[in-house]
Amino acid sequence: MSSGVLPKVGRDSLIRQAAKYTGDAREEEDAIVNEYEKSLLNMFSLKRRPTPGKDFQVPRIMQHLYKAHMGDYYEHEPKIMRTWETGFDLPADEITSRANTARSYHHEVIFERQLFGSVSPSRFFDGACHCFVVRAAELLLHREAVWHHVTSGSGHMHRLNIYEIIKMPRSDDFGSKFAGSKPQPITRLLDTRLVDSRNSTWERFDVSQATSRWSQGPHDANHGLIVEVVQEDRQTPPQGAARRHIRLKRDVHSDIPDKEWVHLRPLLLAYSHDGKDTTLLRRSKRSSRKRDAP
Amino acid sequence: ANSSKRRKKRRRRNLCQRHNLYVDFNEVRWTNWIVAPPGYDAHFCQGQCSFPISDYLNATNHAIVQALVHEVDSSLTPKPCCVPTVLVSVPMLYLDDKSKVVLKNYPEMGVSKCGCR
Repeated sequence: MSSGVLPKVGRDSLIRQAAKYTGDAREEEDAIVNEYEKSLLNMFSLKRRPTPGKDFQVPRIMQHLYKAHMGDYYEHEPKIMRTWETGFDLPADEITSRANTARSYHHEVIFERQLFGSVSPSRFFDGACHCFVVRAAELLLHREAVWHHVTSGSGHMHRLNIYEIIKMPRSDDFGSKFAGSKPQPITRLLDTRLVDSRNSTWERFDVSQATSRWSQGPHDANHGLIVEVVQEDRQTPPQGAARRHIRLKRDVHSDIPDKEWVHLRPLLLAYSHDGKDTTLLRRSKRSSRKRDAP
Repeated sequence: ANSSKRRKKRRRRNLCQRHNLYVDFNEVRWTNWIVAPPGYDAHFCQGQCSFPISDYLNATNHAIVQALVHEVDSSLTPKPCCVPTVLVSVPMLYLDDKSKVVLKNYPEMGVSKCGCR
């Protein structure tokens, strides 16, 4: 029952109805109810009923996307927060008109440790479903204004570089051959941007090309992305308070509570389409929602 | 005159039309993984498709002919069916079985219009 979709009351009712057609064969009744559950789960593209933990937080960006998609229709959603501003611009209509699903991926440190050991490129994407076509993908990084470290000149300017890992060093490269120097993965620069550390906002990077290659290429094509932050004037990683401007990982001594971190951590948004005739275009823009003239 | 009015009223009440059906995710205890909406108006279609079929029921030519044939001889064919003719999609924000947050627009989840087919 824990993995079932239907609650006990509904299940019993279905079994009673199934009994009219199958006599007393309990196995057949169960099979019919299981078939109902299977078709419901298929509708959601799920294999089993999701069982999230009690403290699970939905990233604000996803709430924001839902709210934007609903337009004026979200008023009766008690779970959707309305009092905040995410500082996140909505994806372009060009993206939402070609997709009907937006899926969010957080950076999983555990995968990084398992797969890359001492080399620490980020791994955001944990496999693609074959029935979905990835239409677009964005990497979202939150920037928090840092005021007290501002120096003269361009010290407050940071450069963000996004790389795709094309090839990882082989495991034997970690041995004697490269003793003393860390083997580096082969990377390709996807995007670079100069940002002002005195502003708070979300930075979005189009990583569609990389995710398309991951979903269409061989299973092991996805080695992840690397995000690099350097100070523009020194070309070195930010130090001290300036490190807090763009947080790629949770700081052990962080003042950000767990509940807040889930809303600020790097996020990969993948937009896909399952071939069915809907899109994520905002409701108010869809002509089908308008009432027909009498 | 009163009897005619009553007949007309009953006929209007039994005509093919959209009825309210609200699917409450809380009642089936799905709100732990469906974040929004808390439920949605699914509606359903029910009623008679008798000849003559009103314009607003948007009947197909075939449905009109079938209704006419049924009126002539009900043993030849049943009445046309009252079915959804326009369906709407419902966007859902939910957690999948890997606890990834997904926003998906599900097509044909609710009835917008009913008609005779």
